[in-house]
Amino acid sequence: TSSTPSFLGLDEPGGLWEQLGGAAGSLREPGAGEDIVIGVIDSGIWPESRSFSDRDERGRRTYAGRPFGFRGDCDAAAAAVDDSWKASLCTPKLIAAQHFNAGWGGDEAIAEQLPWEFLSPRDYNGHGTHTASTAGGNHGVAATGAAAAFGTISGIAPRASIAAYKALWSTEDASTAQGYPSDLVAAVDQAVADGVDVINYSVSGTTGNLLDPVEIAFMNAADAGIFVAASAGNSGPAAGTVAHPSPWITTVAAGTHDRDPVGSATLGDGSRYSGASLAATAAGPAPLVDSATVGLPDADPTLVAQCYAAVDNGGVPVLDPASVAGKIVLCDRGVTPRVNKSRAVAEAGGIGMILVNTDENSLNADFHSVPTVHLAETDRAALKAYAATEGATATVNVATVGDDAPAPYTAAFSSRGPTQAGGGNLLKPDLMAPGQDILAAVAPPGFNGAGFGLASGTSMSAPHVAGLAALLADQHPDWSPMMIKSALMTTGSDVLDGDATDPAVIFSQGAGHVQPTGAADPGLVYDNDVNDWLAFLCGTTQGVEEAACDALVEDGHSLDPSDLNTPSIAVDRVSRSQTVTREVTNVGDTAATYTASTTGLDGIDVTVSPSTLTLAPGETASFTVTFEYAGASVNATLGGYLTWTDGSHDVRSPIVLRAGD
Amino acid sequence: APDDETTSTYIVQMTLDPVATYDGDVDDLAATRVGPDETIDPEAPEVLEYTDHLQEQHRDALADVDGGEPLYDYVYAFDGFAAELTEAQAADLAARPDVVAVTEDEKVEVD
Repeated sequence: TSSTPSFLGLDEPGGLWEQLGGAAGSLREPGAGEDIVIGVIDSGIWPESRSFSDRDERGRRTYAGRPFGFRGDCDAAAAAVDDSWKASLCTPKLIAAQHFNAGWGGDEAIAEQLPWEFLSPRDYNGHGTHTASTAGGNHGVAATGAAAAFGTISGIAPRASIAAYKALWSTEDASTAQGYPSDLVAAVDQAVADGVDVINYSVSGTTGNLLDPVEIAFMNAADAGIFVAASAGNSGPAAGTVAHPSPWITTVAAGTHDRDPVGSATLGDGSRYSGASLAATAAGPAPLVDSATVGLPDADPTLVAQCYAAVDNGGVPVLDPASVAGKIVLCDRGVTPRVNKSRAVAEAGGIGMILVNTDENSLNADFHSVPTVHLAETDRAALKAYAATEGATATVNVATVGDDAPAPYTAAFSSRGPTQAGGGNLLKPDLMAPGQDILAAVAPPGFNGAGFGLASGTSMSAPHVAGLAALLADQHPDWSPMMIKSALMTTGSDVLDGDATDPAVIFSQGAGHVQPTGAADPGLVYDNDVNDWLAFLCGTTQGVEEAACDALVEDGHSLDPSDLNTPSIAVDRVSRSQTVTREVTNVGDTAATYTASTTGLDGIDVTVSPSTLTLAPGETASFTVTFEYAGASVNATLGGYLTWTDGSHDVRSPIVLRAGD
Repeated sequence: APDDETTSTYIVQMTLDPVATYDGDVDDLAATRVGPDETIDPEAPEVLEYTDHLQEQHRDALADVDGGEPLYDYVYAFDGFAAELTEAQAADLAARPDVVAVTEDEKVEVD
């Protein structure tokens, strides 16, 4: 991406890129993510993108060979029919690519929906290319087209290899890529067989079913040593919406970052509205029209209000050129891609667009077909009222792009806890990463011919974490996926949304926003494995045989789901007293003495025992945390933190619990 | 209303842990651990024997409900299969003691 590696401190002195030997992408300077394979389960990949080339701009090879032990292969059928694949595929960079479509309807269904070359891992939609280049695209790739002003982009783990598993499909209308779990589980199964190190899964999923096939496939993937990053979902800001609840997955919320593309619209009455914009030129002053009033006679009023492009409406336009030409159009945000709305305005002869939300959602700066500013739902009524007046005019002003915006805030769309799984004894999402207005490589067919595009969503935050996991796997090859997850969680920082002990903040950020430099040296980690997960399932749901649960108890496992050794603590009820157990391992190079402290949880007395731990390198110790009711409001959800400190490390775990009966 | 012959895609999960029902030599196998550990090869004879065993179980279960060929056999990260089934066939499979769950394939989308 263009700016989030810097926002995360990857390229600063002492940052993870420098710790891993640089990121220049040459054999002489092997860098971040070397020999790590990121499996991207998504809508495919655009193999010709410079982000996935194994050569520099002079055609010299920049990778020595395939990561040792990786067994993945390329889609032979696709290579046979698409010459470009032959040159771009199965290189040490884009190391494998497969496609899965039996659940979607098989080859016949694809052939009816897309040109023949997309009956392959080739990406049409662009989403898979975006997530793959975010996680592990090459360093220093110059953006082109409208994105050129942003300079170069880099993946988070720029020297990692990419294995693309295409199991999401879209049609030529550039609609949202979709898929079926039957194909997606097949993709996970193949990725595990191939031996990827990290999986990125920027796909919606269950909010409450821990036995969902995709979740179980990820459990066995994690058991095989694979780190799995998954999107928390885009159903925010409502509470209780977080997806992918399984503790063996790292569930990623989305935050804003410090790049600040600000634009505005000035109306003829002198009022000015600020929002998100990348308008390089101004539009207007020109007549302002409400799109709801300028539809073609037979067009669906809902589609007109949302400025549907012909490409989203079976090739049929909905805006009337006679009423739109030369004007600025006020359009409602809706389900179709935002950039398609300005395309509809341009195709009808309009010269600018004011895009306005219809509910509480994020404001996004996109590359539009006409100068555009994206405004908040709170501005909508006034804008529509003014547009209805005689002689209404507007100007879309030139935008400015700053790089010092206060950040991170939780992106409005990011799904929140509490999770519907685990009976209140599990915290999700786990952590947060940048996910709003992310510039990365895309597939041109789905992005109006562009090779780079902006996108927002937890789809964008998950690959940031997949890339970070690749960096930590490179740096600490002996760490399990859960140790990597722990390092990322216990070193997180707080969003700017409010008091960090406010449970609403914890339910939006999880353990916090990732801080990779700290994650490289977390001090202590909380590890857990498949037997712990099965014990958790015994305590929360059906599916594990009673005999197996009994055996786990005999083996010393607690079936209390709050006891799962995660770097966060969630307790459904603290009526009188509740004790949870945890275990930490010193992953530092020296012996250290850690002291426990807690914050928040007003009306609950918290006792950590023992309150100090002295651990040699590699040594593990357990401790308990006892919560005693001490006057908190009954049924109140409370938030707080447990922090172990040795003077140089702060190992912080979020806590959420409900007080009283 | 769907008639008795209307089919949908279902994912049938046989066990939580693919190795749980394997009656071969598990210690020797190490075969289910085909992740980043480069010492394990899915094409190794003992691994192929194991995956053949799982696929055989899948086909036996399908045959018991007069099902056809599976769309997929899952053998590494998931013990089960995907198949086109009628509602009755899906219910019959779900009632088997060796089946953990039968889940109808429902569309998901990018985030």
